[in-house]
Amino acid sequence: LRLKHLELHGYKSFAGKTDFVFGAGVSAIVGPNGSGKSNVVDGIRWVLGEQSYSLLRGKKTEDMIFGGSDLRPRAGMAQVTLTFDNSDGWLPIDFSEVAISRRAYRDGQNEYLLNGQRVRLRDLNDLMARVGLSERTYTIIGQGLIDAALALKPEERRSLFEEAA
Amino acid sequence: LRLKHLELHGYKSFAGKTDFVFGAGVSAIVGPNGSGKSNVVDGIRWVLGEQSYSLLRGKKTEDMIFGGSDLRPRAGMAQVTLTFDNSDGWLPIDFSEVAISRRAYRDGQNEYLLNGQRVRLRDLNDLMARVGLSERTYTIIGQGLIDAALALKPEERRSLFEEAA
Amino acid sequence: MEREFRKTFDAVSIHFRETFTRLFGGGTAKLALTDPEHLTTSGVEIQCKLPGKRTQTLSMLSGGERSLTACALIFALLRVSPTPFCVLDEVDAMLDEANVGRYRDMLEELSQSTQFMIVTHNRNTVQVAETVYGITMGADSASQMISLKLDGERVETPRNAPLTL
Amino acid sequence: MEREFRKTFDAVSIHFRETFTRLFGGGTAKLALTDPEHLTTSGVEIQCKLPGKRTQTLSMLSGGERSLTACALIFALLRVSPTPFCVLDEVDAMLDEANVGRYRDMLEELSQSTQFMIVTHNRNTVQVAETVYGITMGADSASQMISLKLDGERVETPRNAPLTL
Ligand SMILES: Nc1ncnc2c1ncn2[C@@H]1O[C@H](COP(=O)(O)OP(=O)(O)OP(=O)(O)O)[C@@H](O)[C@H]1O
Ligand SMILES: Nc1ncnc2c1ncn2[C@@H]1O[C@H](COP(=O)(O)OP(=O)(O)OP(=O)(O)O)[C@@H](O)[C@H]1O
Ligand SMILES: [Mg+2]
Ligand SMILES: [Mg+2]
Repeated sequence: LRLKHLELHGYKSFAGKTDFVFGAGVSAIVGPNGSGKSNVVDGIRWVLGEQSYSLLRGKKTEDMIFGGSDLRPRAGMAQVTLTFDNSDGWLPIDFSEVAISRRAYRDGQNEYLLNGQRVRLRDLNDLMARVGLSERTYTIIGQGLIDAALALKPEERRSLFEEAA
Repeated sequence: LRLKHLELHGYKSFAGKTDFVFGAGVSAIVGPNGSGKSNVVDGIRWVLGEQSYSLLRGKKTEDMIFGGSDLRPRAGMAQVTLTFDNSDGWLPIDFSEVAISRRAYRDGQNEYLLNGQRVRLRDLNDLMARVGLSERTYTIIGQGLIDAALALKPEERRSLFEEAA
Repeated sequence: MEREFRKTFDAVSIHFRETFTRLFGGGTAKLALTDPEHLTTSGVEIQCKLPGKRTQTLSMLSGGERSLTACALIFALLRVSPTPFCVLDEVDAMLDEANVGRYRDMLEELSQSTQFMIVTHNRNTVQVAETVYGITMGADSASQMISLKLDGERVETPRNAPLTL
Repeated sequence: MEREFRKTFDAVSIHFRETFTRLFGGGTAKLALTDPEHLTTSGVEIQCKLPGKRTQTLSMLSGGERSLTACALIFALLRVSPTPFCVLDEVDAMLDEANVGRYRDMLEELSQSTQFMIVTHNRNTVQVAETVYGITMGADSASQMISLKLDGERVETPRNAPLTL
């Protein structure tokens, strides 16, 4: 078991606090068009430090925060927390449970936290790189992108192998 | 009724002569992955004079001809014929039925025929332009391309409207 | 030339508002010229507001919502400037059941003035087809076509046809 | 660095041949270096031969065949260099029933060593999930999540949940 749970709060369409608990094996997310399934995927990508807004289907920080609707006011902040089981020490941190959080505010500011402590983005990136989560090209396959690996030029495809190496 | 029937012979995976008869309303093509459904769509695009091989999922003339398999030899030529009902004269030609054909040979040569007579590609293109079939951007929507109109830049999207004008 | 474009743009805009609202069962959308002062070069933007949500950039739309919005535009273009026929290859691949139903109903209505040829894996969509062809790949790797009978509202497939429907 | 790439390439190649043949129920595929003399810059090509057909360029593959080939590559990369978890958003959208079954079986096998989170509209795929979450869009345009129970092999949805499954 690696992933324990994922909490979204104010992130995209998840205005309220929503907690997904993961077990071993396969977890599936189902629902109608536009319900928020891919937003959950975006949330995982985002909390791991993604800086490319096009991969997040947005343009700026503000697009990550619940924008409000006719019946519900917009949120002032977005937060996603991904909690890992670290009982076997696969993450080089001295905790049996590791929670990575990211917060974004309407003024464009982004914060990164590790078990509640503020860290710099580069510290988070270093940690992700050490456990094979920095490139994420074959860790997170977005909707409609499954044959991206086929559409790549051979020279570009090489990077998948470098990532795996 | 406009489209009467479509015949493919030696075109891509349609090694043998295959004739689709169309009625009014909606005609559906169903079947498993890789059975040849999109090849039928390519055939229609091809017989109308398409010159862009990327839109035909190929690279050259030869890719349009049945390439053979372990159990069946390759074809020497590909032919597609699209027959239109012209009883109301929507096509500016003096026939009540109009058949457009295209043939391709392994040496790369392409031929265009109108009711059995050889015509030049530009004559076919002129005819297609006169009945709104030259651009084909919203006449034939290929697989996976439905949201191409959304992905276009506003300036590119303009061409859809010019086509309709 | 400019007047043609303007005339077409206005007509398509009117229809697009209606096709969008019908396909989504609510919401509003409109087309906008990026540069109304210069009609020869102006691009066309799409602005949509889904039922209950605020107006959002196209990039935030879900996969299914993008497909449906693109369909709304294609259908609006067809109403203003019908082509002799229209070919749609798996445009319903990402739609959920509710959206497929509305798409299918609009397809049926449009088919009274335009012949459609559709490729689909969706059993709901097939129901509006008056003609259904099944394609399979033969053992000799050549496509085979069989005509499938429509029995009232249901498509019957012969027992031995290895078709996915 | 070069040796790492070569070692990874060789390992992934071996697994790719096997994942491809399993997912397609036949056929063969291999990876090839575009420039074996210059490992630091060489690209990677994919060559596949579908069951009964000749080796073909990737562009000729059907929509479903492309999805499945890309899955074969992703699965091969995961076997060689597993990531802590893997997220797949609707990668099965274009697969027919037979292919979904083989994809699903391989997913289940891989899930013994990697946690998967999948988004899917496909009822067959959902069957291998041990955890299922349903997402719907609330009247206030905020996403709502409900946990769906798995009863033996079947996913039960509560009567009032407007879910598409
Ligand atoms: N910042 C935001 N605030 C509020 N709503 C948002 C925000 N960003 C995206 N959304 C909403 O989320 C919806 C898209 O959600 P998502 O892409 O997750 O759908 P989905 O469940 O994956 O659907 P599909 O099955 O069609 O792929 C959009 O309709 C959009 O209105
Ligand atoms: N020139 C050719 N000769 C022989 N076979 C060909 C040729 N061109 C394409 N094919 C075959 O046609 C198949 C693809 O057919 P097509 O794209 O029509 O499938 P499809 O029915 O649309 O499937 P899907 O449901 O996955 O989209 C490929 O497997 C390819 O082998
Ligand atoms: Mg989605
Ligand atoms: Mg296809």
